Amino acid sequence: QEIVSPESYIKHPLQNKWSLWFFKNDKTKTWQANLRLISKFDTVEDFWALYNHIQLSSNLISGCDYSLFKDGIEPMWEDERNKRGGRWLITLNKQQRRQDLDRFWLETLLCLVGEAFDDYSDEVCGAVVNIRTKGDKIAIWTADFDNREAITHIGRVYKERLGIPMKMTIGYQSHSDTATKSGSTTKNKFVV
Amino acid sequence: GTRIIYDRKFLLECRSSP
Repeated sequence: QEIVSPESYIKHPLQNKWSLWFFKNDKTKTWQANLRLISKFDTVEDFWALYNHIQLSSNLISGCDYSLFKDGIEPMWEDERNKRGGRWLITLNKQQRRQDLDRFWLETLLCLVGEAFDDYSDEVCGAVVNIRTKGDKIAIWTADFDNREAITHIGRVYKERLGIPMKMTIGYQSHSDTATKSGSTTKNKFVV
Repeated sequence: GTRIIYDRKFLLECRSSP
């Protein structure tokens, strides 16, 4: 009789169950109709099964998004868990689609599923990558733009994980400011 | 309770395992 170690068949559970969403910009449909839930997972193995199966962000056409959110939170400002929140925003230039986009997005996913922000990870709602001709964007969304301690911790760890140089800064913006902005830029509530 | 934390090295190793 062969003894099989549990290590070889038990999947590694995640702290949270996550949902991966896909947005494709079809101007004949409403924003919400363009948003589709791809799949949910709650183990490390199922995360990789999904990630290995889908297109890299850099292969998506302009106007598409991937969003990874905790189960029960929809990837939109209006969701109860997002509406008082904001995001750490990484803006990429055109060269970075080839150099950094896929690497940064995978690192973002690993931060989320691995709970990289310790107890402040509870403040994380999800993350979004936007593929856009004028420049791609990646962001981690958190629940409460007043929670300075959590937001700055998350921002510092995130910046380090992405390997962004000390001398460069990233900014955190509230969704309410993003939604009501008049120009092309939103003011930063926090910077690290 | 305890939080289930995985570092990037562990997560990346899981990618190639069967």
